Amino acid sequence: SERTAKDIMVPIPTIDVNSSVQEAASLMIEKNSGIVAVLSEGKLVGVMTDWDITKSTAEGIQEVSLDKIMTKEVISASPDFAILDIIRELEQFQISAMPVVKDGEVLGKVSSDLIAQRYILNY
Amino acid sequence: SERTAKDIMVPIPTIDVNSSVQEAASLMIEKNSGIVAVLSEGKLVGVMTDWDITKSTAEGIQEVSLDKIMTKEVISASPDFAILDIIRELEQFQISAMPVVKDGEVLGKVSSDLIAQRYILNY
Ligand SMILES: C[S@@+](CC[C@H](N)C(=O)[O-])C[C@H]1O[C@@H](n2cnc3c(N)ncnc32)[C@H](O)[C@@H]1O
Ligand SMILES: C[S@@+](CC[C@H](N)C(=O)[O-])C[C@H]1O[C@@H](n2cnc3c(N)ncnc32)[C@H](O)[C@@H]1O
Repeated sequence: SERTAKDIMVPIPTIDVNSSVQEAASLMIEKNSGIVAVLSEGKLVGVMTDWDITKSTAEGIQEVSLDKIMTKEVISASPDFAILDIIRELEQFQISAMPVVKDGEVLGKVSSDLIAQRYILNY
Repeated sequence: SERTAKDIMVPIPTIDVNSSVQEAASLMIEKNSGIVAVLSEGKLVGVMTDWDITKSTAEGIQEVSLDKIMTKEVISASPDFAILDIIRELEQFQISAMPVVKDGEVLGKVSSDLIAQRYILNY
């Protein structure tokens, strides 16, 4: 049965922190993912979503490095995290997705639309 | 009971089509809404989301008018549209929200996170 993060996760695009906002936006569009994991020397240091790109556009700042724009306090799930708890955390923090992390390694992402497709529409 | 779009809709920000991408992004951030309704002479002509802002950033085009960037074939709900049908349409088109429209007038929006907060977390 599909009860935990590892059962429903999908790949998450990753990008080096020393990249431009335009590169992050291009990666999101290319991989069709509203969230990307930001890495520094291979380690997870933050996440960025299309919301952060929108914020930087609103403020007219596009030439900065990602660590000025990304969210550093990452809300993530362990592979064994229960789906109901994932949903609650997505709602609590008003976010659409979170990376799945184990031993500091990014394994994938879980997102609310993926969960909705699998569960809500089966009622 | 809360069964239709009008029972759960919230305000949707609107913007004139003769506005810049930066103005659209600023409105989204200011109103904390990932979607805005684009109007021309008061009539709904399209929608824009933070995904469209991200696309324009990826392509390096920020100086164009909104009608080059927005989505013109709007997926909308009538006020009496059933919530289960809303969810199905959001999933089918892989979108997060849709405007609620009656007689050509934009009354609000319904979104998947709003629906999830009210229904999923009550199980
Ligand atoms: C409050 S959410 C608004 C909704 C939007 N759909 C989203 O998830 O981006 C936007 C902010 O949440 C942050 N965010 C999104 N997912 C996150 C996660 N898993 N951990 C930490 N912050 C996250 C983004 O970086 C962005 O600044
Ligand atoms: C396929 S969705 C990807 C997910 C994203 N969270 C979103 O809803 O924007 C992105 C595209 O769908 C379009 N879109 C979003 N809501 C829409 C709606 N209610 N009607 C028509 N197009 C819509 C946007 O303009 C954007 O180009």
